[in-house]
Amino acid sequence: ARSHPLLPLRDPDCDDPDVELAAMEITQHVNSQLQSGYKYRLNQIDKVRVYPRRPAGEVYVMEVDMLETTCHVMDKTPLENCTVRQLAEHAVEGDCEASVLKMDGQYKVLNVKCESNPDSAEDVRKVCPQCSLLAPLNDTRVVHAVEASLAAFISQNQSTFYKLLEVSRAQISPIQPSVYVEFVIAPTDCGPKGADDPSSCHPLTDQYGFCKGTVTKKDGGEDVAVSCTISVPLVPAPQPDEAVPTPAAAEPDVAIAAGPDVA
Amino acid sequence: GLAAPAVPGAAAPGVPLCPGRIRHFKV
Repeated sequence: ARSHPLLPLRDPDCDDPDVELAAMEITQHVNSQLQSGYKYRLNQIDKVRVYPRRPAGEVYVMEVDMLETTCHVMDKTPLENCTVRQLAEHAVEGDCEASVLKMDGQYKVLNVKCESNPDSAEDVRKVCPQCSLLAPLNDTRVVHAVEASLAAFISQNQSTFYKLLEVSRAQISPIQPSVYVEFVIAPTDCGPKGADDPSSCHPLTDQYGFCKGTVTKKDGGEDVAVSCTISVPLVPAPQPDEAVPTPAAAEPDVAIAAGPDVA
Repeated sequence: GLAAPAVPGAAAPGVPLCPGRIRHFKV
């Protein structure tokens, strides 16, 4: 027997509190699924329609806009503390279509499909004619900037052998010959000089370095400036019967910088 | 006997307000 399509129950306001809760659930779900790049924050709810669901509950079919933040997906910073990329940084927007089941006061994402796109170069130029535009991550200038930045960082932090995990973002300046890159590194279980076979070095669990590097051409050479924030895993809280004092439960991240003229 | 002037941007009763508010900026 052919089933009759369900008629929508209602078209609520996009800023309805229930709709906002569903949108928050979509945002959390999307971020939990990302394995590279940056977290996204909700920017606007575009459409919503509520359908009945058998045997119980309601399904919110929605379209939402999100914006890329400065927090990497492996960064433990809570989403509410992550700032969105501004237009001058060449903002990236995520458009998502999703269905969310509301049942017994709980929201659960049933499915979601997102597409992310950078703002157009024309829009960036309107607000900031001299701002750098996003560049492909496999651009030779980007690859070189990452290699030079990583080498500069390692030259000043030789206590650990670091591995490059990901190149996350790159921007090339339209006026001066400089390339800005963001990448993620991880300390490994190898000593400072690494191993004969670097592939045998394993990244330490849950420890990452979020790095920003700028390479600027200058008088036949180049300047390299790099800084990395190394995330420190949470140390278990001391037990009451422990006699030896231990560090505080949550160590702050460690910022390490090199440059600006290190190479 | 004058009719109240229309309020720009005011939605008619029962018309859903979408899209919703912009939290950061429009791209």
